[in-house]
This record gives sequence, structure tokens and C-alpha cells, in this order.
Amino acid sequence: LGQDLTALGLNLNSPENLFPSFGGPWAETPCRPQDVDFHVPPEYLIN
Amino acid sequence: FEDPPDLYEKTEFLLREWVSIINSPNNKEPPSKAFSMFVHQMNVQGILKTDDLITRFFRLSTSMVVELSYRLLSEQTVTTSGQIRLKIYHTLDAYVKLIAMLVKHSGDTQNTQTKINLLNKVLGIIAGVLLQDHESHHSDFQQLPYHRIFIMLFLELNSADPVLEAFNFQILTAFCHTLHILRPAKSPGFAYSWLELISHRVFIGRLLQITPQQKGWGLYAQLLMDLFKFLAPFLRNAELAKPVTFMYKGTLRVLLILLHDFPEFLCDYHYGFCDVVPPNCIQMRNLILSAFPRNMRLPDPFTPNLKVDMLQEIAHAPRVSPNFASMIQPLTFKKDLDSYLKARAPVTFLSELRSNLQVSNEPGVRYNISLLNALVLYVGTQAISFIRGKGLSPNMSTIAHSAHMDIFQNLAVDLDTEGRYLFLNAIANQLRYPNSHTHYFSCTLLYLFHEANTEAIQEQITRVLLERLIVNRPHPWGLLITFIEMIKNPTYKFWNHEFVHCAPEIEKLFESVARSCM
Amino acid sequence: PLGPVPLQKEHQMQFQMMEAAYYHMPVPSDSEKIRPYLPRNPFATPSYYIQTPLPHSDTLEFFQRLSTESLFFIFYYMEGTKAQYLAAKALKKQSWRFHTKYMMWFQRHEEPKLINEEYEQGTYIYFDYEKWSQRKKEGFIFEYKYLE
Repeated sequence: LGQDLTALGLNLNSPENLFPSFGGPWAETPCRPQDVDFHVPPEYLIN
Repeated sequence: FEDPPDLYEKTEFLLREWVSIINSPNNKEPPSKAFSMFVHQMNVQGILKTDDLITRFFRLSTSMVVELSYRLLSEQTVTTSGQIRLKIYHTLDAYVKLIAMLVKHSGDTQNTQTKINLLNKVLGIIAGVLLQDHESHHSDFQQLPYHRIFIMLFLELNSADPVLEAFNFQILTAFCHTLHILRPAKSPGFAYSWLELISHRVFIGRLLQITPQQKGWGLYAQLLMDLFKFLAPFLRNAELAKPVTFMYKGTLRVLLILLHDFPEFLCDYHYGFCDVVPPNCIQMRNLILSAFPRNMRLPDPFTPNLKVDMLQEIAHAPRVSPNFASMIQPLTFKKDLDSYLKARAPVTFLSELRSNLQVSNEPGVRYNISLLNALVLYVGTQAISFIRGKGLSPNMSTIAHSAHMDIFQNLAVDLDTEGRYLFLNAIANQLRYPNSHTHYFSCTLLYLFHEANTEAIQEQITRVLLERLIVNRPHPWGLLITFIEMIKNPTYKFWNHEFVHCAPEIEKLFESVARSCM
Repeated sequence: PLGPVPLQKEHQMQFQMMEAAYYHMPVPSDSEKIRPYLPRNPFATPSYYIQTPLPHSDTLEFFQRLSTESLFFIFYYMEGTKAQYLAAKALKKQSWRFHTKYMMWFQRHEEPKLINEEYEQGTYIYFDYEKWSQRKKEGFIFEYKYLE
């Protein structure tokens, strides 16, 4: 019967695009905000 | 071969130097300042003197960072894995930084050709080192160093930078060509990283969304074809080994992202994908065929008295890539086909049809599936234009008694069970969202059911539809409306057939579908 | 009716290489920039702990419900990411302002005594990331050229 495609960790009902936080083919969950690079103002790169 | 005697040492010295510049914590110098000093050093060492020396430098450097990765990976234990990987990342990322800055600053700002030539060269060298390593290390091959170099270089060269933006499409093309060279069939030990690279959120975003006029779609489709071609032999048999299941589930995730975010991309390339996806991969194929344009509202297939031919989209021909007509080979066969379609001659065309499609007597691999798929779609599209040419629109009567339908009826009767299964699949693969192909092939399937001269054909048509309906969602809209029409419309006398009552669970299943459409 | 088809030689070879690779799969951080803290790597926590991100946890509304302290943690320990960006936005919604020279967040404690073109002077609360605590500063001059 194939897989239950709703159980692969993707929020298929999301009104937003999924790819910007796609965790990759092996990821059971989307990327978290701290995983996704963001073009923040350079002053924020304090390190 | 014949590396200049001291090139290895010079390269090692320079690489070590660069890695320490980039990674030194108190390095307050902006990378660009450090970079120009470093390029001066490369000049002093004579590395940049000739194209050949630059090539050798990159090959040696790539081999060095790869060897270092292998050495560190061999030392890692479960507890030290994190630190070891971090060490590897630091060296690889510094090397990537060097490549990115050399690409960005080679030639003057306007001269993007110099930059893209250098990028193609470096990507080619890395691919070459990978393939050689893949060959020599065999099952000890490690994906990590190449995975990291490719993804970090891709991210560096796709960061918001006006110089790079100016030739971003060439950058994407260079990466897609390299990933095509490294397709899983060529370097299966790199397959998991490869899938991760082509499905990375930035990679998908760049190729399918940001690049204007959908120019990245063809490149991306090619990579997905590479993936399906690699998986096909392993998916062809129902039992999947764990490594294959992992790859298959990963592929499903990527297809779900595409279905959700870029359905039009799947719509355009469905033909090419379904041509290489094995016929028994029912759900994956349904996933591809279920895509429909986001601006289209699909009427509920279970709507009572749904008038499909009244839908305005039903007259629109969908875009189909690649060009399936060119896949009808050999040319003599194509010529005979066209002349038969035109003048229903030569009559021998029909009797020779099966022999043109059959390639062996081995059960399970008897037919040229690609040729059959192309033939069915070509004849169908020709039929639509032919009917339109008479000022009519396709329906159960206008599709009948034509050269096109001769061919389809001949295939239904003349092919054996295996061949007819593939033939019916080729038709069912066109049952998608409301468009002229869906409509024509839905009518054709119902017509073949109605006109069948043996119950075996009707049973097989039912099987082909049923196996697509009983798998988990999604189900293509065209598949649902065809099946509903077949079981609802008394013209087809569906419920009178023996096979409908062949087993209680089958009968129950039909009834449950019948109930949901009243 | 297609039935199983035995793998050809070349596919068996491919399977062997793929199977070998299956035993050293890429880990999530292989595809991410180096994160000084909190790299993107799964850690086996007890199954009764939440295993997936909370729903809507990547929205500004969610970040606005976080405590100020949490927002400072996210801002300083997840730099260069969407989380840092959202934390900064949430802080600004609570009238915090980022001082680009001290790289610290300031909030007016009361109306400033003095305001002119170049700066404003008054009592502020600021978050000292070295001492990791909020502190009050009287008579502080906030030069607008350092206002982010």
C-alpha cells in the first residue's frame, strides 16, 4: 500500500513553502530556526 | 603525473598557511586582506604561472584535504565524533573559502568567463578525485569530504554577493553538470550525499524558485532522472533492502517538497520521470501524477453528475518534457506510424506493431517501455489534434473509428498480458489534472473497456486502475474520475463482470469506492 | 504481471557501494555552516522528551512569547541564523535597542534627560552578555550612530 506520506515529518498542509526549512531527505523533522542561515545585519555576528 | 618536483611541498605549505590564516581566532584581518596576501604568496611560489600548474595545485590540495579527512575519520570514536568532524570541517571550509575567493576574484569583475572557467575546472578536479577515490577505496569510500566541499562551496557561491550574482546561472549549471557526472549510477558510494546535495533547501530554492524564467528546471529534472534511473533496478522488485528503503524514503520526501512547493515543475516533467520510474512503483508515480497547477481548482471527483468535458481547462494541452516524439525510434518505424495515422496505410503497420515493441522473450522484460510510452502519448496527442482539426472535441464518439483508435485497439488485443499491462499503464500515466490529455486518455480507457472483445482486457483495465487506487494517497484527479465513471455509468456494465465479485475483499473495496461516490 | 527481475551485475556492484555508504551516512551538520554552539546534530534524548520542533516555533509570534532572557540567549548563541533574526525582532518589539559598538541591547528605564540630533542621555537597562545579567546604567549617552 506504500507509505503513509503524511508521516515523513513534512507539514504537507502548510500554506508556506516547505523547502526553506527542509531538513533533507533523511530528516524526520524540518530545520529549526537556529539551523537556517539568515542574512542578519553584520553587527549581529559577534561570535 | 610528472608533477614538478617540489610542487607537493609548496602546495602543502600554502594550504597549511591558508588554513591557519582563516582559522586563527585572533585573525582580525578581513578575509579579503588575508586573501590578497596569500595570492601574492601563491605567485611567489609560481603556482599561478600556468593553467597546468593551477590544475595540479587544486588536484594536490583536494587530495590533501581528503586524505586528512580520512585520517581523522579513522581516529574518531563515538564520543569524539563531534570534535573530529569539527576539525575536518575547519580544514575543508578553509579550502572552500580559498576556492570561492579565487573564483570570485579571478579576472576582473566584469570578466565572468574567467571566473566560471576556474569554477568548472575546480569542480571537475574534485569530481575526478572523488571518482578515483571511489574506485580505489571501494567500500571504504568516505562521502564526507566531498559532501562538505560541494555543499559549502555551493553555499559560498550562492551567498548574497553582487559579483557572484552576475553569473549565478553559470554557477548553478556548473554544479548541476558536476552532480550529473557524479550521478549515483557512476558513484553509488556517494549516492546519499548526492541526494542530500540536490535536495538541499538552498539548492532547490536557487534552481526551482530564484532562477528566473524557470531556467533551472531542466537542470533539476535531469538530476531527478539520474536518481530515478539509479533507483529503478532496486525498486523494480518489491522487497527493498534497508539501504534502498532509506534512499527511497528520502526520494519520497524530496518529491513531497516538490509536490507541495513546485507542482508545476512535476506537471511539466511528469512524462520523463514516469518513463524511468518502474511500473510497480505505484505510489511514487501517483505522487508525481497528482501534481496540478496551484492556480487550478480541482472539482471534487465525487461530485454527482460531474461534467468533465464542460470544464474549461479540459481543452488545454499540458506542457510535456522531454520531447516524447523524438523518442519514437527507429525513424523508419516513426515514418510508418505517421503514414498510418495519416492514411491508415500500410495496413501491415498494425500487424507488425507488437514486434516493433517487443525486445526479448524474457518474462518481465519483454517490451521497450520507453518506446511504448512515447508511442501512446504521441498517438494520443495526434488524435486530439486530428479531432480538433475537424472542429470537434474529444468524447466517447469522436475518438472512435480512427487510425489512432485502431492502434490502441490493436495493442489492447494483440499484446500479451505483460505488454497490455504496460500499454494500459502508459495510458493511465496520462490521467492527471484537468487537461486535454487527461480527458482524451480517460475517454480512451473507457472506450477500450466498453469495446473489449474479451473480459480479460476489461479485467486488466480494472486491475491497472485499482492498483493505483488502493495505495496510500495521493491519487491523481484523472484516475479518480475515470474509475468513478467506469463503476457508475451503466453503459460499462461494470458490476455484471465476474471479476468484480472474484473475492469478498475485492467486492467490498469496489462497494466502498462506489459508496463514497454515491 | 511483471514479476521480479534479478539485478544485473553492474547493479549488484552499485548496491554494494551504496550499502557500504549506508553505514557512514552524512550527519545533519555535514551540510551546515559551522555553528560555534548548538550544531545541527540529533542527540538521543529520552523518547518522552519532545522530539520535533514545537509547532509554529519558527514564527515571530512564538518568539514574542519567550522571556527576554531566552531571547538574549538565542541572539548571542545562534548567530547568523533565522533564530537570531527573530529574537532581535522580538526584542525590538519590547523596545530594546541594539548598540552596535557595545553589541549589547539597551532599553530606556525612563524618559531620557537630554535628546538631540547626535544622542540621547538618561538611565537605561542593558543586558551585559559577559556577566549574563541585566544592569542599570544612569547618565548613559546612547549615540545614535550606534543605534542599529
